[in-house]
Amino acid sequence: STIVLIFEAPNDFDFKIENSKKIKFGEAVGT
Amino acid sequence: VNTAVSKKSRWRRLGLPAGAGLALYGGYRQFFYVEKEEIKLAKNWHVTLYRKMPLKAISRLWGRFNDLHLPVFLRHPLLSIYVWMFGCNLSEAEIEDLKHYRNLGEFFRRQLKSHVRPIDDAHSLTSPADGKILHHGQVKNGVVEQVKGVTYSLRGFLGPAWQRTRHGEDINHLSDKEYQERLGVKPGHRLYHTIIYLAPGDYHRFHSPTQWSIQHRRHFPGELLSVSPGVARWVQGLFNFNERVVYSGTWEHGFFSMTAVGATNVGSIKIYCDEELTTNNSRKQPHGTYFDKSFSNPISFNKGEMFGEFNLG
Repeated sequence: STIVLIFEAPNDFDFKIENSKKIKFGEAVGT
Repeated sequence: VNTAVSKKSRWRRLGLPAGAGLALYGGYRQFFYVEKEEIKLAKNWHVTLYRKMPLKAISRLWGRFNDLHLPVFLRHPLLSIYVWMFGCNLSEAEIEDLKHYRNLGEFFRRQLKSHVRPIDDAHSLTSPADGKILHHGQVKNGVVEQVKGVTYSLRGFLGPAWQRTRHGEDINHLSDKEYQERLGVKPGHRLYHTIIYLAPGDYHRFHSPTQWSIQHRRHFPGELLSVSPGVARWVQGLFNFNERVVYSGTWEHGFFSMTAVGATNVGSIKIYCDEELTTNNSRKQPHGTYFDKSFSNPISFNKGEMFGEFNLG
């Protein structure tokens, strides 16, 4: 199963994630 | 001592060619690694055949089978096999004793101990689930990348913009680029995306990734192809084929949506605030069919709040 987030954010939205890396619920995705 | 010194100098003399050899070998490995990573998309007939497989019926059968209550003495040995095969971290589960779970279905939707997943307060967007980041970044020209270089259409994924269809505007004739432009992203803003893949051993409940409010739900009763990274690299437009439930609304920066996409054997999606929703129904629907529900009173969610779960079936 998969969760897809699609969202609007300012131009300088900063992702804190990397492709192919594991992530846990509650960890930072971006700001 | 003499022998040792002469051996050492011999090794030094060998150092440069050995290093060059290793570098060449590394380059060779890298070349073939890149070769292997080259995108080899499924041909149309592969996809057609794959979509013809009765994966929804098989998933429903699998779900029913896993709803049967196991005798207590069989629970530990049978569920242990699943735990071992998919590397589940039992110590994080609220209930660690496998005998407590009446079947695999119950274990699949297990809860976690409250302290094992602290919610990040410093960032506005957090992960809604345990999983692997398949891809993330900016949505450009109405096209989203499911993995690097393999795309799906935003219009196909979200369907006609529900804010506009309420006013009777048909946007199906628009190109992908025009579709994205019509979403009304504010100047100085962009559209972004993140895809999180949940492997079989992962915690299968999901949570609100930010503070936002839901105004609309759209259910696409599609198919249940596998969404594993290998298949996402192989089938272009994979997420537009699969059964999915799109929740849309707003957050502090404007438009926000979270979509739960079903997969083979995991087609049963439950959303706690939406009891009417039923997924993986036996009735066959043509590709692209969707069912809308608007929430006249938007439902607000806080970051980390429990949102829904994936189930076997």
